[in-house]
Amino acid sequence: KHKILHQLLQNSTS
Amino acid sequence: SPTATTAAHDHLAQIISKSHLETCQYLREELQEMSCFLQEEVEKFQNKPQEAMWQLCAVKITDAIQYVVEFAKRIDGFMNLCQNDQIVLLKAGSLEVILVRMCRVFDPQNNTVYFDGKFAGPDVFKSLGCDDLIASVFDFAKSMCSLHLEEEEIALFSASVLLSADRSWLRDKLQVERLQQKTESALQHVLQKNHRDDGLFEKLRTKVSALRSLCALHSQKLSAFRAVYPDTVRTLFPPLYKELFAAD
Repeated sequence: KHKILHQLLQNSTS
Repeated sequence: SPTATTAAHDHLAQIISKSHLETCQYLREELQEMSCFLQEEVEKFQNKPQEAMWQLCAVKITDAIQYVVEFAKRIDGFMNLCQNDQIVLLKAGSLEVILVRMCRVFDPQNNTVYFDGKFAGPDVFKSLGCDDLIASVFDFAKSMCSLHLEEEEIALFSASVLLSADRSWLRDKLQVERLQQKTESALQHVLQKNHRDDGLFEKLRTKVSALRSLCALHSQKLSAFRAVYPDTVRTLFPPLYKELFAAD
């Protein structure tokens, strides 16, 4: 559930 | 002390404005040079099959949402929330932030919005089959434009919309409430500093319920569309869009 959102949140901010 | 509070408000306003500008997808200046779709281009959109136009709009919304996620991550305190609450806030608020941001890419003079390379009127979206939703979204953008908000004000208002403490399923409502209150006081402080009329903060508050009805209408339209074209949604819509709006 919410795999992509999780991923986006975990990526460090560029 | 009042001086310390003022300094804290200024600081928060500065950070949120910077985050907003870094993640706003389009700069106002670059849009000034863009033209409107010609009649034959409008007709091309209108002649698209309903599924194709829905897919195109889902892709555009998803692009915009990725910028909103980036905005959220740069808001002071957001990343200190537990991941459940980060997701709850984004799931409920990302489309609302897009609608707020829309006033930046909206031309109230000719009722057009920047979409897929040019400025588009409501007629461009005809093949979606949701004229009432489109009309409401355009009305909302127009009414937001009439407030003539500055970037800093849009930034703080977007942040306060995203940090709504009344969303269902939040684990730590109190912490979200604290963040929202801080953001709202910073917004009030900025409005005062910019010598805005006293009623503007209250006017912005009334926009919150408009945002909720627009998002409810979007969900309703999506459900209706999905009932007819389940495979289009399942196979052609962006996964992030499905995660946010079409979860089973």
